[in-house]
Amino acid sequence: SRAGDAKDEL
Amino acid sequence: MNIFRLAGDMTHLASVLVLLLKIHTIKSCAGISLKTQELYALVFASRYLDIFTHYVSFYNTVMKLIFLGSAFSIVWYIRRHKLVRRSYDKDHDTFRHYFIVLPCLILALLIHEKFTFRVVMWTFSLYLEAVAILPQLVLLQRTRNIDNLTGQYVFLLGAYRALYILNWVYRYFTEPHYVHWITWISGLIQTLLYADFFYYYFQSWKNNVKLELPA
Repeated sequence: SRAGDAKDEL
Repeated sequence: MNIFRLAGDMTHLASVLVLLLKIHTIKSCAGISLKTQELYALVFASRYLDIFTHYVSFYNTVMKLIFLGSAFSIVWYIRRHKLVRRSYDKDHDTFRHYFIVLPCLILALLIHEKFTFRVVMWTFSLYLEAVAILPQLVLLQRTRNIDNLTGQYVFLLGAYRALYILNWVYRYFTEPHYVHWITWISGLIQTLLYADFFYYYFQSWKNNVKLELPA
């Protein structure tokens, strides 16, 4: 996922 | 990953385990709102649609499976399990939660970072999670003696998003271009909704008295 993307969070 | 986010995820996991412990061991869901559990199942279903298409990390995938699995099994327990369902207080769990799903969906269709199915559904899950606790808080106001596990469950569920706010502050200062207003405002509203619960929870802990929310 893109750097700083919030979708790497739960 | 930073300690605030890890602490938030562990607190969220703890809330789920406390609830599963309560339901599975004493076969009771007294004080637990089925509507909030259904909203959370919808939150995870709409947020984790990309669980198999956008791999982030082993940890991320495992946690998503745990949250999805626990949310749906808790709904199943309260709806179907012959012993657990008897302790469900359906006469007081009357918040019209369907009335908050649609506005969240409409809002996600209007305000989002990108107009794609995945991002709109993810945004919908953020808006929905912000208000998902409302049926549970309403039920607590109507529940006379709130048992410890229920109080701990709600406390941990509120605390996890408060820790996520610290995570967002940390990431804002350490990662360039890390700006997600939608996530931040939703998370802030979500945490603020717990404000009075946190107050009464802290009072009951400090004065060592039963937790009770004023109606």
